[in-house]
Amino acid sequence: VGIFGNTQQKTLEVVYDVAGGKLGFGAGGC
Amino acid sequence: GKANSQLPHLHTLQISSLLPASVCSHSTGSSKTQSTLKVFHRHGPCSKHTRQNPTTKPLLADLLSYDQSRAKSIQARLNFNSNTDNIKTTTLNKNKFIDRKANLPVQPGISLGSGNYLVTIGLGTPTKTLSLIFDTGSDLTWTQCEPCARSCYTQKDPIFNPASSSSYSNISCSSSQCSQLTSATGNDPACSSTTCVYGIQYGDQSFSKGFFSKDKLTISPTDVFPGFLFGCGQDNQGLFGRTSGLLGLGRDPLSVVSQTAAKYGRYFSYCLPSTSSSTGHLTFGKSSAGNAKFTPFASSQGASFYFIEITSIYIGGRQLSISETIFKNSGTIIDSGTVITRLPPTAYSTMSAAFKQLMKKYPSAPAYSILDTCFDFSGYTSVSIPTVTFEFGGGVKVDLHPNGILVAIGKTQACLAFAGNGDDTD
Repeated sequence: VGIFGNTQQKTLEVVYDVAGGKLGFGAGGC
Repeated sequence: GKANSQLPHLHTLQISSLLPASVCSHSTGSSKTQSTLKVFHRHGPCSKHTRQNPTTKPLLADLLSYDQSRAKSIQARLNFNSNTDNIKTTTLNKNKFIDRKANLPVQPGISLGSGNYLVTIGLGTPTKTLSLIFDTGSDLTWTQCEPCARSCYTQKDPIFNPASSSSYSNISCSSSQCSQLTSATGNDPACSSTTCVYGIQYGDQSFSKGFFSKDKLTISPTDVFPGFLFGCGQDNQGLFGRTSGLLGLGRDPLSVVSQTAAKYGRYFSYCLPSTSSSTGHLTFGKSSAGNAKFTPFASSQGASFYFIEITSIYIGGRQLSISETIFKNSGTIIDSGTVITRLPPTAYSTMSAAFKQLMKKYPSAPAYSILDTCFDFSGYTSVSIPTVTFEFGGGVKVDLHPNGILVAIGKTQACLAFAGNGDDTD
């Protein structure tokens, strides 16, 4: 399996809408 | 600046910006609610674990080695989960986690050495503060507990003492909650007298064992969860640093995401800071998602992990020639505890070649641990690097921050922060 790791997630707003079955990415989260 | 205007698909950055500062700067992120926790790196200046113990900071090579252990253990666990015969064999051995040796190879877990991001929560009555590794790749939340009947490692916060919490209670062996441990930990629970006993072992042989318990979890003064189920560890050993334990954010019913679903609706978000010298946040519940673009979760092969679908990668604005099948065959998870993104080797080699081509003005540097696309920036104070964009299912394109593209090996060398798996079918 491939893994999208935490280095690549830096500064992104990563949104887990588990009930809605979707994952969000936003720029400039912090 | 001139080069940048001619080639818009470049980042120009100071090399020093890849390195953490010696002092902590706090995030000014917008996504703050009552249920927002501050996220900090375990080895940076924002962590009290580092402030008083600067010599305990591990080498990057060690962290990458732990990271490889975690990546391998995730793959082993997914292979394991796909084999129901093995699961039956495991669940038949009721006493296996009492016997540490018997437990080792049976159920691969998740290596925690690289689980570097921490949050602080409250537990018990009165509330005790605990710094926990936050991990989207596992489910059970646990903390070390007095009296540490067998073994506790040294942690920064005072060890949680259930005898001092008026809201603490043990879970009985006969309860339905006790049986939920099998899916949450990969191990069957055991019994000590009538008390349910959990055991969780990770891929690097770190482990925690103890009483399965419930107590009041405090996320914020207004967000309190009585009866939160967690592991009260009496025997804890491994690569947990000086943290107090782990906050499991996976998909299993015992994860904190599931246990707080009535209030937060299985919705959480986080932002990891650009370097270990700044802070991010972890927010439970819907807040302003801002400019977030959503990709559907892919069908899951495991009970814990969050699967997504990579469809394409762009380097310097140019789409790489990688068949979508390459990504589909292996599948992809998103994990807060793995440091370096792992790609199918065919995809990684294509990415590395394209990146090197656009970086040809900089001399190559030797490979470093699992990173083999490295550059010598001696004599440069700033560099221009190609943009990297990932495209996910649903056409969602995500531009990576420069600190998500290169990892600094020192003041003059940096490597592409990606690695290949051993095989396209991994």
